[in-house]
Amino acid sequence: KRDTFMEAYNGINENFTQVFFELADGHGELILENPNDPFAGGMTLHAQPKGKNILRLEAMSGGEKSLTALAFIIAIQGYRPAPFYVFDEVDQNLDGWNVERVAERVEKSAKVAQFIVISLRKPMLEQSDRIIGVTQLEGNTSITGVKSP
Amino acid sequence: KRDTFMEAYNGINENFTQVFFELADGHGELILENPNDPFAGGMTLHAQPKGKNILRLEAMSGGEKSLTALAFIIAIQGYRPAPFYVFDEVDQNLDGWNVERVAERVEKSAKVAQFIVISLRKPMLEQSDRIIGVTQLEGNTSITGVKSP
Amino acid sequence: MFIKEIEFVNFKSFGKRVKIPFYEGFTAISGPNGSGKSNIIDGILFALGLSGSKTMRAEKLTDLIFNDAKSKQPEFAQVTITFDNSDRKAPVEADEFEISRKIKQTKSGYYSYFYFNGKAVSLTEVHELLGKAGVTPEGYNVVMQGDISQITAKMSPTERRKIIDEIA
Amino acid sequence: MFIKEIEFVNFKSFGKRVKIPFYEGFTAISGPNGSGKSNIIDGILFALGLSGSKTMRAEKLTDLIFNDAKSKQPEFAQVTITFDNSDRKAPVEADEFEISRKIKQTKSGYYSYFYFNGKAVSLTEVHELLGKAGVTPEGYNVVMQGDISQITAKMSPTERRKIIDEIA
Ligand SMILES: Nc1ncnc2c1ncn2[C@@H]1O[C@H](COP(=O)(O)OP(=O)(O)OP(=O)(O)O)[C@@H](O)[C@H]1O
Ligand SMILES: Nc1ncnc2c1ncn2[C@@H]1O[C@H](COP(=O)(O)OP(=O)(O)OP(=O)(O)O)[C@@H](O)[C@H]1O
Ligand SMILES: [Mg+2]
Ligand SMILES: [Mg+2]
Repeated sequence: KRDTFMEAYNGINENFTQVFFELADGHGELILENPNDPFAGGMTLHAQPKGKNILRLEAMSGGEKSLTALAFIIAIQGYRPAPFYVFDEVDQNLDGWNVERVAERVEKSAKVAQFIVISLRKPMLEQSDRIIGVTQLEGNTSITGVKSP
Repeated sequence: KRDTFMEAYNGINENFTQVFFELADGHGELILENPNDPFAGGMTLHAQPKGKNILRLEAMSGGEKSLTALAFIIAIQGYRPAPFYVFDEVDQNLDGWNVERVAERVEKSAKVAQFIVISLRKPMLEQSDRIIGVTQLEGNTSITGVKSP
Repeated sequence: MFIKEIEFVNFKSFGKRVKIPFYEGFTAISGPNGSGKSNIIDGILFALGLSGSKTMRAEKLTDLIFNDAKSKQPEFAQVTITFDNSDRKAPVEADEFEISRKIKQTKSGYYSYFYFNGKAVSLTEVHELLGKAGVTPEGYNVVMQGDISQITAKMSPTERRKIIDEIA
Repeated sequence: MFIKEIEFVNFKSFGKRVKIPFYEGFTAISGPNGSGKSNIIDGILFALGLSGSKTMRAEKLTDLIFNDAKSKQPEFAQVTITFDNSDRKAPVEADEFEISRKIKQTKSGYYSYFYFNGKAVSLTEVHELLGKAGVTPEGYNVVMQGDISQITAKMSPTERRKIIDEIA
């Protein structure tokens, strides 16, 4: 039990470091509170954006929290992929530059799994393979079509 | 006491209807649970975007909730203005068209009170009188300058 | 395995029968505020039994049935998801399969049925099938609107560690 | 009355002495994620005593003192707001006045001081002065990041009605 846990933890931690570097140019790590007996403690996420000291999750800015959470989700996907991912405006806290970086990273992950991403931000829509348009009339939702960005 | 309450309530309710119409083309109203004895009950916000039926606040979309909250804050400002207002990314849930409408409404309100608005969205920045740029280097925040949009 | 099509019938703001095609790779969904984008995700969670009614912005399941306060409210709502399974990721011997859920309003309350290729099944059977394909009931693969900056910040260290437990 | 300038000294990510000019009308603030935009608002809340430490993303007030884990942490942090009062909206006989707050770390804890034009005053005096100018301690005129879609949805009907009570 401890071995299978440690195998998953090491795999996801390696991915997290890799993805956080790609998204935020920084150093990220998953830290076990009790490495000898992982089930006796919890796990925290350490993230250090470029040029800063290690941040407590609570002290991060809205954008930094979103990037850290996305890096964690994508790190899990790398170790144990689900067939599909659905993201609802995960880019709402991000500045234009970070939206682009996340969009590129999603495009990369979308080679091995289906990604359905709701977004209002141009850099995200432009990076997608296709855009499904949604509208409503008199309270009735319908699809306006499927177009290439 | 009831009279001063009702005077404030009527004034703010009138403003809310007006601003919600400007922001969302819809009909908005503040409803007292107990109009005869307002202090015995609470108050709900009814908002009916164009073409839809009256929405419960919880059933609204992220953007609709933001517009309703902004209309309420601006309605209060119209009745009892504070000297300054500070908004931190209030446009993060809004589509491009609604960002523009809120920006125009803020510009209008900014004739009688100071508005300081943090935003990552172009339509909001373009509508402002000036933009203060912020950056950080080695974890140190500094101002890059003040420019006209 | 991927979602190939979703059909909504009287589900939230889908007042008619609406079919939406989906594809492999990276598909974006966009549209004005309040147009029904998040309702599509609520439909996925509903059909696959991935969450309770609290995350679908409904107080009770029957709030999910289309209601425009003009015409008589329909008696039922249904969401059907067609999966492409040509890679056999799900333990089903077919290139495609359907998972569907229907809720029906009655005088005394409501009924909720799950279907697999048209045959009534239980929520547990749906979870078992999806679990083998890598879709866990907690659904870490679905991020609801507004949750992204809360996911890591709001969880306790133990809750975070438990995510790894489940994956291991 | 409006905010004319804010000076930050060792407050959160302002490691040096930084002065930011402000103006009447509509001023936008923009910059990359994590650059320190929300920290400006935290500085306003801090200096005017408009909130407890919980909304400044700090566990304790001393978390607000600049700390880059490289050099020795300064002993104090201070934020000073200069108001233009030429319209005499605040009951002060001057075209300008300053409200400032300083926290100082000591071995046994910390001290927190409020100043009005350089003279030490209490939090209650600051609230009284601001209240007369239309700035209430609950601060409906300040919307923190992420709060906008919660403000009306998360409040109870009684809390919403209480807002009108205060204004009346
Ligand atoms: N049972 C129902 N019947 C009819 N309409 C409903 C029902 N439940 C929810 N709605 C409508 O769905 C709309 C919200 O849709 P949704 O949350 O999907 O919007 P969205 O496209 O995600 O918008 P945003 O960009 O603001 O997030 C609301 O306006 C609400 O009126
Ligand atoms: N006491 C402190 N000393 C040094 N840096 C701090 C301190 N407290 C917070 N910070 C830093 O401030 C940064 C967050 O700044 P802030 O929340 O203002 O960013 P922001 O510009 O609002 O970003 P976003 O656009 O993502 O919301 C964090 O990276 C954190 O490291
Ligand atoms: Mg939505
Ligand atoms: Mg911020």
